[in-house]
Order: sequence, then structure tokens, then C-alpha cells
Amino acid sequence: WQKGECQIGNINAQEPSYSIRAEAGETQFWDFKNDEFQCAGVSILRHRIQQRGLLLPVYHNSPVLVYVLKGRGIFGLMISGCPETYESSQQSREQSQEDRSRSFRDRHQKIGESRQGDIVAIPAGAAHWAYNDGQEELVLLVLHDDSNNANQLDQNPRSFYLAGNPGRGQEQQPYREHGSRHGEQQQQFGNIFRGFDVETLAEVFGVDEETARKLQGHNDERGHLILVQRGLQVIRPPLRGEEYGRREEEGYYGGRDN
Amino acid sequence: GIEETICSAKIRENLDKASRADIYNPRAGRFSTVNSYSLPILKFLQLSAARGVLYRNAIMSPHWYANAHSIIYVTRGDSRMQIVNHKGRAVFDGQVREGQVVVVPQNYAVVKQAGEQGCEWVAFNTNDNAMINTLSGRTSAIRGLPADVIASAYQISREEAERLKFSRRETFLFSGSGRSSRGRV
Repeated sequence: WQKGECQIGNINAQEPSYSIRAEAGETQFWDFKNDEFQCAGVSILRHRIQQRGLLLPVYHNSPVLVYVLKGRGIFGLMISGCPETYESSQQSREQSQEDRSRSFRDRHQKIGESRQGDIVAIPAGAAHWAYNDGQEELVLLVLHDDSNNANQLDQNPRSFYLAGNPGRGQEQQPYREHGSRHGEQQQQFGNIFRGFDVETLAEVFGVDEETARKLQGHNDERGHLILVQRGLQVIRPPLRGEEYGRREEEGYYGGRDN
Repeated sequence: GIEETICSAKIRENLDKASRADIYNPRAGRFSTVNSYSLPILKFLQLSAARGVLYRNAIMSPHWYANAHSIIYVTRGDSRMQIVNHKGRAVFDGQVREGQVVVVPQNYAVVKQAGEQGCEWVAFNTNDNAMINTLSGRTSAIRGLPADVIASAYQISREEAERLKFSRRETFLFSGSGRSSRGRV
């Protein structure tokens, strides 16, 4: 199929052709081999992420646009070389020894919030994750621009997972007969750490081999959407309303302090 | 005005000088890049290049190029390379010796460990501003993740997640242990 050769005699409204289930939801795929999608050079999918569900870190071979169809969540985009600008604060003097031992200091790259109606743009090759911290299902419509100049591979959409075992514990549900072919392909997937040997991983991360083995996710049966039972703890600014509310309580706008 | 622009454009840049290294670790090696910022004509060519030197048994941390294929030619020594595709399968795991060429497709993750003689290579990248993403070290994707995402994703404790994030800072790693296993093709 040559780019620009869109000899389409008939256009159909498309439904998802197969899905992949995971612990915390499912992803529904439209058949990217379909003539119309091939003509446009795009592929499209829909994540349905349950409450406290986490889409594992992943990057793609093409730029991605995400539209939030329903719900709200947080997401992170890891751009290599960018600083970890979200940091835990220094411990206060009043903090007890016990609190100090319990507390955990972290720093990571910026985190964004998204809610229904938002568009999120993700550059090709940039790793990202998403988490449903809302009270309802988070539904994301995802467009991969496979024919974009940023993609120098072929036009097949590819997802490179940094964690988990996307091929395990996933039950593909073909809506049509030809959909199952893609589902079977998904079954072979693992995260990119699986391709490296454990000894090398232990060396480059400075951890023991058991931890390095966990990176590969061989026995992880949760799939690409996992449930964070206790809820995800990350560093992030308060929501706008909450921030103003707290500041008022603290006297920022009350004139108590100079 | 062509003679003032195209004809007089700078078309040469030496990548071998150790003093111009972009990444340098006295125990592990160095890495120099030339792209359209340092050599503007590369913008027309939409190509860039890099020169790497790894000392004996040193490791260049796992990484991928977000916007370019990388064509690697080993100029001296040898290196074990592991290249992984989107299915998490090692599409290459073997020794690359002096005079050999390896193509690393865009987005494929790769790790290099030099042999006993060290390894030097030149890489041509199919983008004038090829962007590298590392998986370990100070500027890595793992470091950019919240520790709780790491702990949940890999089913490890937060302490292990912290170690995973912060144990290593370097892109070029000194390895005292050397290679215990040889690659397979």
C-alpha cells in the first residue's frame, strides 16, 4: 500500500474489531489494516480504565493524540533529559523520628491532570503512563499517526512497554473473525526489559538480580492495565480550588500575615 | 548569495577529539554527537552522527532513539549488543566486532557492553537531531517515573523502587565484573 494511494470505493463506519482485557480494564482496537485507516495512515484505539487503574509506562513509534472521552485521571510524560521537577518537600523539624522513618522522599518529572474533553499530545518515542484517580471509568480515545514523519519504521503501530507483561493474562475478544489475528500477536508481547539479560539489568540499575528479574515481568499476569489497590501516591500540586481554599485558611488572602 | 551561504557552509566536524565529548566518564568512556545544532548543514541532510568509546567491560546504559534509526559501525574492539523490539524479544544478542555494521531500528532498545579490549564505534542516525532516551541513569525514563508507579508496575516495594531509580546516575557505567556470559545470535 503506497502512501497517498487511497483508492477507496466505499467507506464504512467502523466499530472496534478486537479488544485486549487486563486486570484494570480493556483496550479496544480498530483494525488498522482497514483501507480507510491505511489511507489516512493512522490507527485508533480506546482504553477503558477502571478506578485506580494504571496504564503501564509505554512509548510508541508515532506521535499520539489522546482525547478523554470520560472520567478524569493523571498522566506523566517522561522526556529524557528533563529534570524531576516534582519533589517531596524537606522534612519539617517537628516531624518525629517515627514519621521520618515512614516518610518516603521522591522526585519525578511533571505530572498532568486530565478530564473529560481534554486533548493530550504525546511525541513519538516519549514514554508515558496514565492513572484513573476519578470516581468513574476513565475512557481514552487514542490516535496514532503512523504515517507521521517522526515514524521512520513502517506504518504498523507498535507499543514498547517499559513494564508488566502485556501478553499475559490478556484475553483477546475478537468482535470479528479477522480481529483475532491481532489478538494472537498481542499474546507474544512482553516488556522491553525481557529482551535484556538479568545480569546486565542488575548491573545497569545497580540492583540485585531478583529485582532485575521483576523488571522483566515474566510472571506478571495483570496485563497492560493494572490495579493499584491502595491508590497511587505521587507528588502533585493540589487542584486549583483546593489550593485556593487552603491558602485562604492559611491566611494567604486574609491579611493575617505580611 | 549562494557562495556566501551554501558554498561556504561548514561541512566538517571532528568527532574523535576526546576533549569535545558530550558524555564522559573517566572509568567507562565517552560519547560525542554531531547534529544540526553543531553542524547546521546536517539539517539539509536530515542526518546526524555519534562517536562512542567504551573502556574495557564498560556498559552504555539501555536506551532507544525516539526519532531515528541508528547504523553502528565498530571501529575498534568489540562489544556485546542486545537489541530488543516492541515485543520484548531480543532481535539481536551477540558480539559485534571491528569492521561490522549493526542497524538499530528507531525505538528499539539497545544496550552495549565492551569486551576486554574496549569498544569504539561511529553511529549514523537518520535524523539531524536524533534524540536518545535512556532507561537507567540520571536522565532516564525510569527516573522520571513516580516511585509508586514503579513499585506498582514491577510489583516491588517502595524501597526497591527507590533503589531502582537512584542507584545509578551514569549513562556510561564502569563494570568491574566484566562479562560473565557471551551473547547469542
